[in-house]
Amino acid sequence: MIRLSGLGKEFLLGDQRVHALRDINLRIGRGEYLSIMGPSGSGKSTLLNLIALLDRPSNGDYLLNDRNVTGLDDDSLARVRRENFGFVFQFFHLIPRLTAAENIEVPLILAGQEPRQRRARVQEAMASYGLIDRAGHRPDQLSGGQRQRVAIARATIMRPAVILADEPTGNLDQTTGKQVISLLEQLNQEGITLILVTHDAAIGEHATRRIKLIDGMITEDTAELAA
Amino acid sequence: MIRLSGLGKEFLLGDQRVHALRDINLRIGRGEYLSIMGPSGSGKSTLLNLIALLDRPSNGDYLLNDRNVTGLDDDSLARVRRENFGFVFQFFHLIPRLTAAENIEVPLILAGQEPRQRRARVQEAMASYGLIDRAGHRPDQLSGGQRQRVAIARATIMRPAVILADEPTGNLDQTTGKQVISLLEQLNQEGITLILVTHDAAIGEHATRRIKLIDGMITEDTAELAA
Ligand SMILES: Nc1ncnc2c1ncn2[C@@H]1O[C@H](COP(=O)(O)OP(=O)(O)OP(=O)(O)O)[C@@H](O)[C@H]1O
Ligand SMILES: Nc1ncnc2c1ncn2[C@@H]1O[C@H](COP(=O)(O)OP(=O)(O)OP(=O)(O)O)[C@@H](O)[C@H]1O
Ligand SMILES: [Mg+2]
Ligand SMILES: [Mg+2]
Repeated sequence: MIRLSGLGKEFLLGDQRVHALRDINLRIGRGEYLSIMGPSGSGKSTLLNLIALLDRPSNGDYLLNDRNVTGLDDDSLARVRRENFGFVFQFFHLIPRLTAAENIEVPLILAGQEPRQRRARVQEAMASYGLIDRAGHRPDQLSGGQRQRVAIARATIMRPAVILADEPTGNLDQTTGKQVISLLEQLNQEGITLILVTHDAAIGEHATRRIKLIDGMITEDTAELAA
Repeated sequence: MIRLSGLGKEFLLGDQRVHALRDINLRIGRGEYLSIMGPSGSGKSTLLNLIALLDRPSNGDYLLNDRNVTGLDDDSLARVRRENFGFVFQFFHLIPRLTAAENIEVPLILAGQEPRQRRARVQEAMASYGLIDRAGHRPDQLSGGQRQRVAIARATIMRPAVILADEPTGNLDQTTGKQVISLLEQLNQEGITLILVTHDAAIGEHATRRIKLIDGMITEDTAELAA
């Protein structure tokens, strides 16, 4: 379903090139549960952004469900992204003027759902993530871990085909982190492809397939070992 | 040196009161090494902000070196804060238009240090935190963990009397996280009071004194056990 071949990303800083990712070859099937680990600065967020069509590669190809999405214009990219991906950002990107409940509701509004149905789904999501009594708080009135959970609820509420989570437990205590991971794993049980970037080895090891990134390159892929 | 008595903080949301902290009694001596752990939303960041004079309590008293700092005006508060505290924010608060090096340099400029001395100290700080080849990057051109390290370098570069770090390894891999903690512990060895909020039990247990916060109240304080 996701096929990256020879994918690379470099950033230009003045006349300096930063090779954030090089020669990424990766095939991810529908319903897989994959973790990506690696040192700070190794390219994990960059890779996640490319998969979720939030950014364009500098070289290589990206086939999504056999369709080449590498050369799409911005509008098509945005549409394919909305239809396929739920993204939990490393730093959340919540809308400052909206409450927790309103932030979570945004994807449902974009999808054209009815108010009554939206209300019910937002309630359910908030209950799952322990946010019911913070529903009316705006992001600056929430703790770090509460904002993180709002971001996760928002990313998952539409049951997208693929959920990408960039360090989803970085601001959570052990107990809350485990609850969040188990909720994400439940979605994976329902058939949703789950891709987690994490610095927590306990969480990374829990995935059925584990990828290691160092200096912009994949150095380990447990799917390759089995081959 | 830090004496909190009956300290409380509540937020007003419309007509609702959120009791973020209640009846905090805490004495922290010079040179102590203290960790604060607790569930997401339990009041850790709020407590750290009160100690660092970034916020005012709703009730109770705060004596800093025997001086009551509870009722100070904004300018005096800012001066006492700058003279005593180095703060690593949970979400960094770097200045977007400045490079990594310039962000780290800010406290030195505020302290009136000479350019040559500033350059040397910034170089040393960047070397310690593995940021030398990211010196010219702005925050949006850095990875999450690189931004976190810039925030830590900035908070520690003036060797303040007290360093408060709000989840300083939340975006770091194991190895980088350990390096960062050992640098902070070295500063503590030099006599600097170190207060760490963390969700990482391995890091929390490493402190000589450990405090647990639940629902805005201190439920455990290893200093009390010894008494
Ligand atoms: N816009 C940019 N311009 C230049 N360099 C960049 C830019 N964005 C990221 N980088 C660099 O690319 C590399 C990879 O960044 P990325 O954010 O993917 O790392 P990461 O693995 O997610 O790290 P972390 O674990 O710290 O979040 C880093 O070294 C970073 O400095
Ligand atoms: N400005 C505000 N208005 C209303 N409530 C607030 C405000 N700021 C924080 N809170 C609430 O106060 C409580 C404590 O927040 P705090 O940020 O101190 O938690 P924390 O222990 O640091 O959590 P985390 O581990 O998730 O970072 C939370 O329940 C939060 O929702
Ligand atoms: Mg990252
Ligand atoms: Mg916090």
